[in-house]
Parts: sequence; structure tokens; C-alpha cells
Amino acid sequence: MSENDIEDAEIQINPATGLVTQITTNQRHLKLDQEFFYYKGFVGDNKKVTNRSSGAYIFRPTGEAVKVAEKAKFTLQKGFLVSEVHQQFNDWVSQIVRIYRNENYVEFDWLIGPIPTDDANGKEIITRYKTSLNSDSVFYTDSNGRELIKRVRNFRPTWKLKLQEPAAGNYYPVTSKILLRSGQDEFAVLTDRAQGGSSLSDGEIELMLHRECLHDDSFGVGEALVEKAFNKGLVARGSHYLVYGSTSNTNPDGRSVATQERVLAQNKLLSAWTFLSSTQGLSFSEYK
Amino acid sequence: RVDLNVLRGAMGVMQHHDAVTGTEKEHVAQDYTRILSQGLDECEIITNEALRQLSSTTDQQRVDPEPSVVLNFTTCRLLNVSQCEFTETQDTFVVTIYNPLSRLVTKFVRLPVQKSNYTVHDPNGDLIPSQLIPIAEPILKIPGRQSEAVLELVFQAKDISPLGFKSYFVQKSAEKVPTQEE
Repeated sequence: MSENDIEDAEIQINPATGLVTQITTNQRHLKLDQEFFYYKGFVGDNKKVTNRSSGAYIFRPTGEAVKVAEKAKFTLQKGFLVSEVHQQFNDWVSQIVRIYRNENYVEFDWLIGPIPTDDANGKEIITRYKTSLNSDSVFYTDSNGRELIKRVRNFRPTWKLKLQEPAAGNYYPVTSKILLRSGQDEFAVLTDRAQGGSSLSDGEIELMLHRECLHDDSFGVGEALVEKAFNKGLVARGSHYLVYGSTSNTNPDGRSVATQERVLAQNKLLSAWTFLSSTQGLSFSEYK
Repeated sequence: RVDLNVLRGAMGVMQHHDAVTGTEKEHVAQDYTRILSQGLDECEIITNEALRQLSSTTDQQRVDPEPSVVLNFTTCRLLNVSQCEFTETQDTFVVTIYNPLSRLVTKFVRLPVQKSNYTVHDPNGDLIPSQLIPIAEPILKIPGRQSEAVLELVFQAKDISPLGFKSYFVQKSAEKVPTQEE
């Protein structure tokens, strides 16, 4: 899908699976697999640390992440200003992948919920962006909302680490950005809200989108994390903005990808305000 | 300042209690939502007044002796579920985009609307490109969504000055609605 403009982003979809296979920003192609998974939460009696349930305070998955669906039903909406792929993975996971004319990013507008409560464990839903970048166990998060902090998988800078929780132990707060670097290449995911995120394999970024934990973790809330609205489980909707480019000023607009990310983050996190007014029945010529 | 205090108080309470992370009981979270909503209501008074002052012409600037239209500004807080009673029910309306940043900004505006055709004029009176795009099926089914909107009207608010605003005139047109194939 392309609007044939130099600055436009592009995406490619596999028509057989409905999944994204490639994105293009800054006129650079990046092979990308994006899918949704969920972790099953640990269930315990909370009497010992090892029996602590996954809950509001504790992210404690049991086992590997489970893929939500192998394929997505999809429809294509192509237009002059915006083009979209509407993907439906199952009854409670869907997404719109979107590119705007003259904009140099790809938007993933995800919609999760109501999460089914058909098992004892609860579900913690993530999205995973898998690339071929060789990130060598390193990723970066802007955990304090300001500077980027270097994170190394299964590593702490001041002690020898033996992780008991391979997924949760590598999760970090993401205030607005998580990224990978490989040489001069940089792949960044900007979030519209604070989320937890990690890179559990080289070239991968994952972000936690929504959770339904059916057991309290005994840290004081005294309530399982099962929120409802309109007598149904909560639905969460949000966006990720993906940018790929060079860390030097060799991108088509002469800016580094970090500069582009900063401008994009300002545009999205401090977005222009929209106000509406009645024209009190006037036609355009009268109003003018 | 009085109009800002409710939201200030709400933010203070929520930051102190780590709200919206799920680490409060559900009915407390719902109460935070209520307090935040009240805060935003109060803030709307001050933004409305500020925009009215900024957008009104003074007597010296007026070349037209007719009284001008006084605009009241409102916001749509349910755009996250693609719902807005105002844009869905009005045949004509004005969209004002305010840029809170200290540099030029271009924004794609998305507004839920009912099935029809629309024209959009920019502040110079020029017709600008706009697009209607279907709202994705799962969004239409979000529990609690009460909306007849099945489309979103998209247009580009270009080059809004730092701390400035632009207003766009949106009008339903009588033309036939194109089918998906068209």
C-alpha cells in the first residue's frame, strides 16, 4: 500500500494470512512480523514468594506466550489521505494498520477486549514486533520519560544476574518509546500511553496492552484485576507509531530518526486540540 | 484559575495514589474517572472563553456592519470509541484546531459522522480534500458505544501556527454517497 509520495510510509500485507510482512519509512524497507500473543498468569495462594499470583502489582506469566491467532481476517480501505488495513484476529483482538499521506510513520491502532475469562489463569495480552535486526540483546526504553536508558537482556549493571522470571525480569516501563539499534539502523515503537515492554529475543519488541488477572496478588488491593464496563470486561484501544530509519542525518528529510521520533512524539503526546462549534444554521457563504 | 482547580485536584489525587495502573479497587478507579470528567468539564469553561476571545473580531477590524456569529466551543471525549453526538447530528459545523506546541503543526482530523457526503473549507474559504473511511467493525461493537456513526471524516489541518488555531467549515452535501466500489 503506497500513496506514491516520497515521504509516505508503506506497508505490505500477506494476503493469505492478513498479517503485516514489511513496513517502509524513510524509503527503507524493514521485514516485520507483527502478531498478538497472551501470557497465562501464574495462580498461587500467595503464602510464599514462589506462590505469588500474577495480579495488579505482579506480572508473573507462566510458560511461553500463546499466539492469539495464526491469521487475521482483513479488509483494505484505500484513499487519498489515509489508507487502512482492518484486521480481526478473533472476537476480542483486532487492529487497524494505518498510513497517512505525507506522513513518515506506520500506525498500529489496536483494540483488545473484552478478554474472555474462560480459564483459571487470566490472560495478559501483548503485541510483538519481530524484525531481522541484530540487536545483540540490547534495547532502549525512555523509562523516565526523558532520556533513553540502555537495557541489556538478562543483565544488570551492578550484580551477576540469575533470573527466576525470564519474561517479567526483562520487562521495563515504557513511557513513550522503546527501540532497537543495529549499526546505523534504528527501529522505534512510540506508545500513546505508558506501557510495559521488552525485547525477549534479538530483533523483537513486545509491549503489554491489556491484562485480566483472575486472582489477587496480595499486595493490598484485595481484588483481582478484572475490570468491567457495561457489565462486560473492559475494552482497551490505543496506538503504536512505528518508525524505521538511519541514526545519522542520511534520511530523505536530512534528519536522524531520533529527531523524527521526537517530533512525532510531541505531535502525538501533545496533540493539537479539536474543538467543535455550531454554525447556528448558517451556510458557508453566510458564515464566511 | 478556579476553573482549573478541579482538574488540578484530580491529577494530584491520582498521582499520589498511582491511579490508572489497576492498583486500586475498581470502584475507586471509577470514582477517579468521575472526578477527572468533572475536571475536564470545568476546564472547558476556560478554553471556551479563551477561544471566544481569540476568535472574535474587534469593532475596528469589522468591515461588515452585521453582527457576527459568536461561537461556542465544545469537545468530544468519546472519540476513542469513534463516537461524537455533535458531528453525527449537525449538518454544518466548525472544527477549530488549537496547536499547544511552540512550532508549526499539521494534524489529520478524524470525526465520526453518519453516512453522507461532506465538504470541508479551510480558513481561507478554499475547499480542501477530505475522505470518508469506514469505522472498523469491532469498534462499532464496543460495549457501551451509543453512536449511529459508521464513517469517519478525515481531513488535514495544515500548518497550524505555534500556540495558534485554524477553523474549518464542514458541511453535509446533497450529493449521492459513493458505494465502496466507487
